[in-house]
Amino acid sequence: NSTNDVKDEL
Amino acid sequence: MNIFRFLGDMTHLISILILLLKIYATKSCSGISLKTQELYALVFLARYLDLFTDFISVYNSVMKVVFIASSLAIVWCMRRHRVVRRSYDKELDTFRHYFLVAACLALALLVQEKFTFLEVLWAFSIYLEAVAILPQLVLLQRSGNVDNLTGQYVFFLGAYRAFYILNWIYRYFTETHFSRWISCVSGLVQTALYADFFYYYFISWKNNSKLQLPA
Repeated sequence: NSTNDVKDEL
Repeated sequence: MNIFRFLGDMTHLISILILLLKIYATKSCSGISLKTQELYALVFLARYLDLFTDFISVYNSVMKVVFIASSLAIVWCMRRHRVVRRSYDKELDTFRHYFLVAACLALALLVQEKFTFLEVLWAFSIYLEAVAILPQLVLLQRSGNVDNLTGQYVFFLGAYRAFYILNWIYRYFTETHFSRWISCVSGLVQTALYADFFYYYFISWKNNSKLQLPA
C-alpha cells in the first residue's frame, strides 16, 4: 500500500 | 526518512532527556505540568498501538518504546516518587485537561482518514498532541520565573514539530501521493501555540536575561 497509509512517522 | 524528520525526532528525544535530567538532577518537578505529561503519555499510547502489529524499522520501534517508557516514567515520578512529587505545583497546575481529551476524541470520531479503531485513535493522538502543551504553557505563565532546564525542555518540544512541518513539505514535493493533511494542520496548530513562548525565549536569549513570561 502507499506510504501515506503506513504510519511510518513517529 | 529525511533529515528534517530525523532532526525532529532527535529534538523530541533531547526535550525528553532534558526533562528527565531536570527531574533526576534536581529531584524536583517544579514548573512542570503533570497534566501535560499525562496527555503526552496518552498521545504515545494511543498512537503507538501498532508497535506490535506493524514493524516498520528498528529505529521506529525503538523510538516508540523510548517515548512510551519515558512519558510513563515521568508521570510515575511526578505522582509517586516520594521526593519529586513534593515539588509538584499542584495548586498552579489546574488546567482542566480532561476537556482537551474529550474534545480531541470527539473530533477524531468526526474527522479521520478511515473510521476504524486504529485510525480514530491515531487521529485522536495527533489532535491531542497539538494541544497537550497548553497546561504546561499556562503553568509557566502562572509560575512567573522559568528555570533554565524547563525553558529548554519547552523550547525543544516546540522545535521538534517545526522540523516535522519541514519534513511534510519535503515529502509533499518528493513523494507522489503523500497526503498527511491531518498531521500537517495539527502540526501547524501545535507549533503556533509555541509562538509567544518562542518570542519570549528569543528575547531572554538575546538580552541574556531570565526567561519571563507575562502573566
